[in-house]
Amino acid sequence: VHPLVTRFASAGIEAVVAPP
Amino acid sequence: AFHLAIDRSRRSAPRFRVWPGRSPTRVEVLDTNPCLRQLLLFVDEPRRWAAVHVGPRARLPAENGDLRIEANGWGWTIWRRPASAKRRFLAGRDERDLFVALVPTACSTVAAARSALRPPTVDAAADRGPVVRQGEWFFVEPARGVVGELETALAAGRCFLRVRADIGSALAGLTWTAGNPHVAAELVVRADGRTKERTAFVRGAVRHRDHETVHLASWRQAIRNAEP
Repeated sequence: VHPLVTRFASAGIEAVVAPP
Repeated sequence: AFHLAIDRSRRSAPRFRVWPGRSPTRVEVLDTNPCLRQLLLFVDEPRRWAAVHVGPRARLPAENGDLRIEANGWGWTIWRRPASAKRRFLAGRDERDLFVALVPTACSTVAAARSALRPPTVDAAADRGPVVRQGEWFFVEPARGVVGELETALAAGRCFLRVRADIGSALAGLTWTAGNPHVAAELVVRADGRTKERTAFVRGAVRHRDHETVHLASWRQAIRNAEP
């Protein structure tokens, strides 16, 4: 899991990192 | 390049889609607020052009020094470069949908970003009565005497009443602007005779696709947030 996705999740926000 | 979008392609709830960009682009979460379900994102990247391809029916933003649009045979290519190398975005959940806003000042917390997006004129008006907000619009109690003057001008035909009008485009003096409209049941735009500065007043229901409808019993001045 991308670290940004984990940080978004800790704020209760769902996010995905787009593939390159 | 860094890119942040709200993904509504799935049948389930909307979510953010982040393109972190390649080195030297740096993307960090500076602060999170789980109660508000909002976070502050910091982006540091060179001021370089990046292309985004959109379909022929996409809503196009206005061109400026940092944004160019070209036809590409199928749809449009939007060339964009960041206005500054270091940017901060407040992102997360509003009353019922996801949003993202460019923060006008340097800050390190969600709370500071929220107050940076609130214009000083809104804080000044808060002494006169409660402030109602819908997305990026604040509806405040007008200064003393303003409503009486507005009603006199309306009765004398010096300004006109618009019905079910988009606040953003009416205030900008345009027939259409990008984004989903905030539609006011009644709207009057007044221009200052000397400075030509335009002021919008709204009354009744204000509707928007992504927000709860707000109901304004009396005339309120509409002020947009401080997002650049």
